[in-house]
Amino acid sequence: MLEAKFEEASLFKRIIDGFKDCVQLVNFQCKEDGIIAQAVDDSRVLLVSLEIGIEAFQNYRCDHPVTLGIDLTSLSKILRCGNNTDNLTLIADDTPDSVLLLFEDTKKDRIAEYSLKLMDIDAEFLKIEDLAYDCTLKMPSPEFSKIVRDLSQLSDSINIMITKETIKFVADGDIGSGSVILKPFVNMDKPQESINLNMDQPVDLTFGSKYLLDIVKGSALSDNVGVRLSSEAPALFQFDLKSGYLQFFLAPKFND
Amino acid sequence: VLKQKTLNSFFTAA
Repeated sequence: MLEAKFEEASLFKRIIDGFKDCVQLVNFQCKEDGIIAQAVDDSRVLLVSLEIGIEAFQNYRCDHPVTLGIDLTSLSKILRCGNNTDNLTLIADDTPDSVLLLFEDTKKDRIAEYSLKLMDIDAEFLKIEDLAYDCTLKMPSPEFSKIVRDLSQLSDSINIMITKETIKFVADGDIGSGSVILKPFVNMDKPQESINLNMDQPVDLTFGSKYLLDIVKGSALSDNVGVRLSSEAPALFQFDLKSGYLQFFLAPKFND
Repeated sequence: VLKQKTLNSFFTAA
């Protein structure tokens, strides 16, 4: 039996909105220590990895591991039926063919109950090794999101270059070019606005704008985004939850 | 010309 209760439905909505546009069919693996999910986009360029730890829930109980195969488009339809501030409980039995979503408005004694049919999704689970990265960057997610949205208007590729004290985003396209340069700094009053950079080796990598535009949809989950870059591995973009994370692994473009 | 890599060369099935 699975009973996973979010204090606010908006958290689960933001999690699903964070990756529903790049992958559609996802197996959610529910275990006693929380829920994990992983999916690769159709072009096999972007891998989404989600972990929701039990601390992210108001109540969590899962006596028996259960996999919920979910079509995110269908789930989104049901999530839109609940209010953001409702309690949301996911309920499934040990061998479910559907999952129940229970929205409770605690102020009005209003309860809405929806059942979502599950799917048998044949998806491989990729093993993500601990990768070594050349640069680790942590910056405000709204700022990262704006840079990606601005530069992606100019080109279908965005280049990220990091040297010791400089982070440079560049787009060069048919209508012109643009660049944004940032320097690491610490904001003592608003630490979430700081930019932290750890660099072992400089990097110069290029990514598809369309994938970066998908990734920044995770910004609603966290004030910060963690970016890990390596010339030898896919880039990692991570939005932390109170317990758990939403990660995107993105393969770079390369010069042919 | 820039070509898009896929994840296949980086990750293996668990």
